Amino acid sequence: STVVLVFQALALKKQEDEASLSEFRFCVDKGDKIRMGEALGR
Amino acid sequence: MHTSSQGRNPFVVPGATVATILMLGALHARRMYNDKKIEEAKESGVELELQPDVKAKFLNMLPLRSISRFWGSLTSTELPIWLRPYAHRAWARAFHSNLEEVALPLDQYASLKDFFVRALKEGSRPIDSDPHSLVSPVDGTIMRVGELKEGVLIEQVKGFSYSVSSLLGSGSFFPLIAAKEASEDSSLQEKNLRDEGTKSWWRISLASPKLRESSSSRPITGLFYCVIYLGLGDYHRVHSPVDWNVLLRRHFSGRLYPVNERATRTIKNLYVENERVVLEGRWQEGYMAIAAIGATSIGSIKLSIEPDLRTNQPRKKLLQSEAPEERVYEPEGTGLSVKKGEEVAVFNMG
Repeated sequence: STVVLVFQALALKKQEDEASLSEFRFCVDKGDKIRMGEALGR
Repeated sequence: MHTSSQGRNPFVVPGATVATILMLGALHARRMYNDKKIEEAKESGVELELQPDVKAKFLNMLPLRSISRFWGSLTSTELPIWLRPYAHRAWARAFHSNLEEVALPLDQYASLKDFFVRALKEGSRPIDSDPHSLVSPVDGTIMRVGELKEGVLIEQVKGFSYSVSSLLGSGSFFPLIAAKEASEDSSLQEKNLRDEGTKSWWRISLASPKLRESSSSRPITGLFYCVIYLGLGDYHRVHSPVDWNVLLRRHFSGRLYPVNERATRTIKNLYVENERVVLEGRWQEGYMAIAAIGATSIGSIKLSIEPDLRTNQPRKKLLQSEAPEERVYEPEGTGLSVKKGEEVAVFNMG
């Protein structure tokens, strides 16, 4: 079985917003093993 | 190999059996050799391309849904109590399940099917506490991650991609969410938009998934994706990756091809053709969708938030072009509120 997640998140950081906003980053890569509850991205 | 008809040696194997064993051995050796080559290619960073093969064509002719349901009935057979620990341990050994984290003693799982959908001991899967994190909904292996670019395609393998709208359904909530964000003034949007008075600058297009605004000083959001494969020994319950509102459920009654790595390399449109359940909704950053895709052995999906839904049902004729069955959750526009880490679905055997 397979699960596909599709979601919207901040993609680009604007200079004037740097203090308060940051873009979405995955913290996993292709081939990684992951368990439920572990962070996929922040 | 042959002896006289009167005095057969019981330890001598007939020639046809020897030939069959040799043939199977040769096929297995070839498969192992191919797998080794693929593994070496992956280690050296070579991307795999789609290679349709005879097996894929053969699978197309098989009644995979019927096979899946038969497998489901077989594995739901109640086992004698004394046999249960042996059967479940054998499964765990074969597919690398961790028996330390199983919630109940093994003899309390009456069938293999019950064991397969086992819950885990409390605390086995701590949820990442960072309020800005998006967590994995399942145990598994990451197949793909990335941001959707022009054309809204997810790559299955090098040189072959499938469209997100085909996977999730063409009547996606994308425009509806954009329209809502254009007219509403909710706290979720406040977080995203940072004190902006009007939201009318939002617009969205499936051809270009970035949500842009007319003023260049405002943030730009994108659409991201993550594909996770669950092995047979993995924990098979699906949890919520974030706090969100589920607005709609879509059920596609499709084929049930296997979805292992080999299948992704040999069967085109694998995820788009297979039976699946899609949940769509909204989280603090905007749109969110989860697609739970079935396979031959794990053909049905049960939703915790909609227990009446039945999947992998017998059908007289399967039409691939058939529209998915949809349900909009009440109250319309708000839907069901689901917390990060909350269970939303279970993959079942057969």
